[in-house]
Amino acid sequence: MNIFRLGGDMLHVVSIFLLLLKIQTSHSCAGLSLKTQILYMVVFSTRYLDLFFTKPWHSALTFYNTIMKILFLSSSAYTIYLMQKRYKHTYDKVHDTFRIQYLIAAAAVLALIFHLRLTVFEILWAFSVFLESVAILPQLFLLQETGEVENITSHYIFCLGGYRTLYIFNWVWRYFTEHRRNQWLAWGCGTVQTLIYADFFYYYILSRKQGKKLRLP
Amino acid sequence: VAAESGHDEL
Repeated sequence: MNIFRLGGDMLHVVSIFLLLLKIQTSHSCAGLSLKTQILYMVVFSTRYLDLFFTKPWHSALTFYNTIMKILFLSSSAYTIYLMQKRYKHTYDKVHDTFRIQYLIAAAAVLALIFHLRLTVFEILWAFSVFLESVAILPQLFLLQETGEVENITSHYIFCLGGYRTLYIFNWVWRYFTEHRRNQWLAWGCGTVQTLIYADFFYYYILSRKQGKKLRLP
Repeated sequence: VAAESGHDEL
């Protein structure tokens, strides 16, 4: 564990907290993409299958990972519940039209071609990594459709992007300190994912400089 | 499974 990874994970937790805070305080999920949340649910549930096989108390790191994995899975499920049940009437279904089945299919094909080992777990893991790298797209697409972006929604995306950026630093750090060399899959997809966020950052910072509300082109 | 492949990140 290094400071970059810990910082990244904490930003990830903050982003989830912001998301739930936005929904709970405004009693609305307007501007949020249910499709992105569903993709994250798929990502977490295909990546964290090792929860069933790893002893949480094996080491401090597995304990930490277990807690975080359960947190991500449960908060993701709760967010979907809020959007689909409790605040369903505020959900912007008309604009949230990104076709996620194509993303899922593409991630599945890529995972079948590129994986670290030919096992079900490794292929599902690769699938989750591919899918995570594009999971934010429906959310960005929705923001583009509706134009103006609420502050808290942009903070949510900003935190997610920060989490990905810190993970890249984490990988550079581990490359040199632990000589981790075989993580090309996570590195490649993580970089693509970060670039998608960088595009959002650009407009976010632009709107900040002009002191205006964020508008995506 | 996780440790074997070195997936120790989230």
